Amino acid sequence: GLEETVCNAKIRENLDKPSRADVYNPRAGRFSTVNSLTLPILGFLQLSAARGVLYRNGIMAPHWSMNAHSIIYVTRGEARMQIVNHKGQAVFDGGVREGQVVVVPQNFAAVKQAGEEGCEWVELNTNDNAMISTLSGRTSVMRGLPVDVIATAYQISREEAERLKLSRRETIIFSGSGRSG
Amino acid sequence: RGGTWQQGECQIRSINAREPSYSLQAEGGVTEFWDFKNDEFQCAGVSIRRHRLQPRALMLPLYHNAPILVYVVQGRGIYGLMISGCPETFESSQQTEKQSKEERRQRFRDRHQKIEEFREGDIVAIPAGAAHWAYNDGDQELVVVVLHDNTNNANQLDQNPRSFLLAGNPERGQEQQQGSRRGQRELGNVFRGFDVHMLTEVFGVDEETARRLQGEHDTRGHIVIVEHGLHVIRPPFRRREYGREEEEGYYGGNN
Repeated sequence: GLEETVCNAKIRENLDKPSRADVYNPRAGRFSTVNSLTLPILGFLQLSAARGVLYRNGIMAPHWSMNAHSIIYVTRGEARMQIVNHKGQAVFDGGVREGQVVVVPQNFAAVKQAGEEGCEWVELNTNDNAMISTLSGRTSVMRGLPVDVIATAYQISREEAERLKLSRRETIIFSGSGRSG
Repeated sequence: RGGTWQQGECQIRSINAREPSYSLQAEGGVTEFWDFKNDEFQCAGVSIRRHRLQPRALMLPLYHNAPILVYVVQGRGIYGLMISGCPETFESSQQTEKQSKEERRQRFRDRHQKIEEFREGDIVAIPAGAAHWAYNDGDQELVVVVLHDNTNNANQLDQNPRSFLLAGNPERGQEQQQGSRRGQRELGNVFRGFDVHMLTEVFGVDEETARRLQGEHDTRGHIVIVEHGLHVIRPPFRRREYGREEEEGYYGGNN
């Protein structure tokens, strides 16, 4: 595999093209990732990256990274961000704006909501195939739980549990009203 | 694997057979912990705990910072492993046209990710960061021993075992056992750290339900009793009688 040697390995990938988005919601924004599957050299480096764009009041679903730390650099706009540790404590609850860096440790739950100007960021992950697990949305953990487990766990009726499970149909980029900002 | 022996953690002069040193009581059972700061555990980079679930007890959903290996010492139960994005392949059947609107309203059709059973002698492997729950559907206490491989490459945090609860209020359980109010507000599930308004926004629910997610006034702990038993969608488990497998019934419509 001469074409696979490090001498001529592909080391560049543009993440900013809107048309390249992996997740796109016309009302909320887009999200693009690059990992060792799309840029093989990242397998050697054990790193990967993602680019997020949230429109006004758009929300990045609450989630945790299963196998990596995420270092977030805000490239434009501002957002409100909350990060929660294993004790259920908010270790970060505040605004992030252009030029700032936030570290989200592995497994810590995080959510962000863009302000009036929207928010754009790049996140650099310490695993070549960083994976997230979402708490809300169509592909979330909540969707994978039986309604009876949800109703018992949160002491709510089956109808409320059903609502909790199904009300958000988006995957990771949600439209938001801005009331929580 | 981050070998702690390289950092001088394995200069052990004696090894002891150890009992659990700490326990966390909850409504539906107890979790006993071996002190992971003991030299042997530090050297091996692991921690051990044992869960005891009463019949009809549900261990609330949670995930850990390291991969875990579970051994079922006694009893039987069911468990679910939720990997974000995996399909919900266990589902109620579609409604037929004959069903009235009223019937449809009354009978909620659920769908969720795969559920599996486990019983005495089973080993269950759960990847780091994968959310899971377990339920004792047997008639005796369910006892499982759990190994957390804290120095596994999949864990990029430090070597301390960490459990991220997605429901419940573990500290309340601990208070009941220890009779102390210290640390009352220190532990909670991950939703506790999020703002209530943010939760209403991301889940599309009212404030009351969002507060329920946080479980602030939940005194049941991390293992809870399901009063009327847990009803989930799962296939019938084949029974063996005198070495002969019972036949499953099949039925369906014409094309």
